Amino acid sequence: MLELRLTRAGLLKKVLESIRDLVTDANFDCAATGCSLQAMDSSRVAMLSLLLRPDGFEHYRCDRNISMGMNLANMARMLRCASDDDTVTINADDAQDKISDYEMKLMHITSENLEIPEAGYEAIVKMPASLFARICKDLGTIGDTVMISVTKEGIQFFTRGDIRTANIFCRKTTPVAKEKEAISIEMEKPVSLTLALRYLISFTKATPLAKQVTISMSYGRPIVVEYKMEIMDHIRFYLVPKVEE
Amino acid sequence: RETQLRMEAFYTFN
Repeated sequence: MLELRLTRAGLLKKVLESIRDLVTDANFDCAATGCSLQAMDSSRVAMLSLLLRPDGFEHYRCDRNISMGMNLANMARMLRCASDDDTVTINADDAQDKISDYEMKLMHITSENLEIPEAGYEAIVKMPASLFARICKDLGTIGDTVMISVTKEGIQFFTRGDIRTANIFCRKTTPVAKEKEAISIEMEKPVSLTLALRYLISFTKATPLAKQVTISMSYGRPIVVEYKMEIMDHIRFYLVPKVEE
Repeated sequence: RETQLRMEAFYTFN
């Protein structure tokens, strides 16, 4: 039996809103250790992985591992019936008494999970999630791709389009900066990657979930954009860089 | 010229 209860439906709504542009159908793999999801977009250029920890739920019971294939648009439609502070219960198997009861069809989705090594990255930048979202949105009005470069001084975003170029540089802040404004850099060597802006803009739908975003980069490897949720662990987005032929 | 690689070029399937 699987039974998950969350007293703030708003959190689940925000998680869904942040992933449903990228992926239409996905398997939620539930186990005693938590609910996880890994899915690629249809072009297999971007990927997301999500972990919802058991202690993030008010009630979490998962007697056996279960994979729930769900259409994310349908799930979002159902959750729209709940207010942000309503309690939402997801159960598979026997139902219990509830004030309202929604049933949703599960789907069989064949998915192959990729093994993502927890290897170190050449540069890791933490910056305000809202600032990253604004930069991606602004640059998206000018170009299709952005070159993100990290040096020990800061992080630079450069784009080129029909109407010319745009360059935004965010300097690393001092250690005393307030958390919501802080920009920190851990770096082994400078890294520069060229990325499709439309995917980055889609990743920033997760901005309401976290104050800060962590951007991990290594030369020639997918960039990782991670949002750490306060009570629910994390959501990570991966994007393959563009390479010069 | 830019080329776009896919995710499985970097990670292996479980």
